[in-house]
Amino acid sequence: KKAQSTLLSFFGKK
Amino acid sequence: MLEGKFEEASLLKKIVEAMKDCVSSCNFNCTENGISVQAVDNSRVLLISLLIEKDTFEEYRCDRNITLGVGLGSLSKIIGNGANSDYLTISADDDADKLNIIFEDKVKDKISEYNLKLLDIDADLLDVGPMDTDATITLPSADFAKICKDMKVLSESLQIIVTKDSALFQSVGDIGTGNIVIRPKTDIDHPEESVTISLDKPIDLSFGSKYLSDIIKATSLSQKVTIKLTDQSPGVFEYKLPSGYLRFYLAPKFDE
Repeated sequence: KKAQSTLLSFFGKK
Repeated sequence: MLEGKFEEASLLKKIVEAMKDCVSSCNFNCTENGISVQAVDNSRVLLISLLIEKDTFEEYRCDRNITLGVGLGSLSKIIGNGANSDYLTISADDDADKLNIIFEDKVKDKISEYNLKLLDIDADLLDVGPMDTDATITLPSADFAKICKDMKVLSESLQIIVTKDSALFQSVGDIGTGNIVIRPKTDIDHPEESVTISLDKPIDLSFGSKYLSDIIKATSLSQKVTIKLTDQSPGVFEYKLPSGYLRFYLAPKFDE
């Protein structure tokens, strides 16, 4: 079973 | 004042269709160089980055930078009223609360004009800088769409494994498994059918099928799609516009 990551783990907020 | 005239309404139609199921509304940032959008879906898994460069337009002017908050469902409905081959002009005043949309039939003496109410959208922007890329695959966009659709019948995840001479798309689900392998191919007579794979490091990444289903709605925008993959990083799926691009950044799935 795989878990979905979010983009917030990779990109900071501007 | 912003004014942009598309040679054919179909281009903006395709762009909006490709975006509207992923994000319901977004800011169109207009500058003298063209129009750009960054928008993230509600789950923060899929990001859309759109650039429509000035050269895409038959005519373009933007005297001052303007941000236009647009409901994509509403825009889609209005654009749907025009014929694909119509000229489509969008315009807005500097402090506008509406977007003016004009279709001109190229044959009949017919002009249709609409106003779309603009929205005040307060959205977080993500800092998507230049990314390293371990593997780049370019293939016909229709082929990629078919792979995503075919694999989705098996599983909610699609695994992409890239090695030196092939890309493997794999789905493992309750009813069974599926594998599709593509290899580089140069088609001189039909360059749009070519497949290229360039690789610095082997890749093994999994993505959510439902997000890929959103991405492939951009298929009609370009005959080719370029997929940029990096270990443990979001995948980038790029559809080129005549001048500009529609890019999707998709966060990967990981083993729990």
